[in-house]
Amino acid sequence: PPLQNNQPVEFNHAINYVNKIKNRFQGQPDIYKSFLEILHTYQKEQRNAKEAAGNYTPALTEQEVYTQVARLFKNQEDLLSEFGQFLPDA
Amino acid sequence: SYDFTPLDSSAVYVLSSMARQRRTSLS
Repeated sequence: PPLQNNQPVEFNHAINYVNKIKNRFQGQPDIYKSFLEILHTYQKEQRNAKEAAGNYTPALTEQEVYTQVARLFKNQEDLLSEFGQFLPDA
Repeated sequence: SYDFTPLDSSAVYVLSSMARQRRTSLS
């Protein structure tokens, strides 16, 4: 049966995914760094929007996050499709 | 074993909160 609170599942999935990206781009640290920057920008924008209680439109939408990551992960279809599983509105 | 920096951990945090948000919006 599915877990009532599957937060640990999401957490483990995220850990495995970050680890996979780190390994894949071991020789290209700039790509990994850019990926982290996209995530952090997204998180910051989400926080701003939340704090402004609807009076602020995030500059980085889920669609734009996906587009940026797709550009970064070109030729890494498996990483990109797995990333899509994390996005709230992809 | 994982060798995660604080930056990696925050990426894990963002990704899992995204997934949580996705689950909430889908259900």
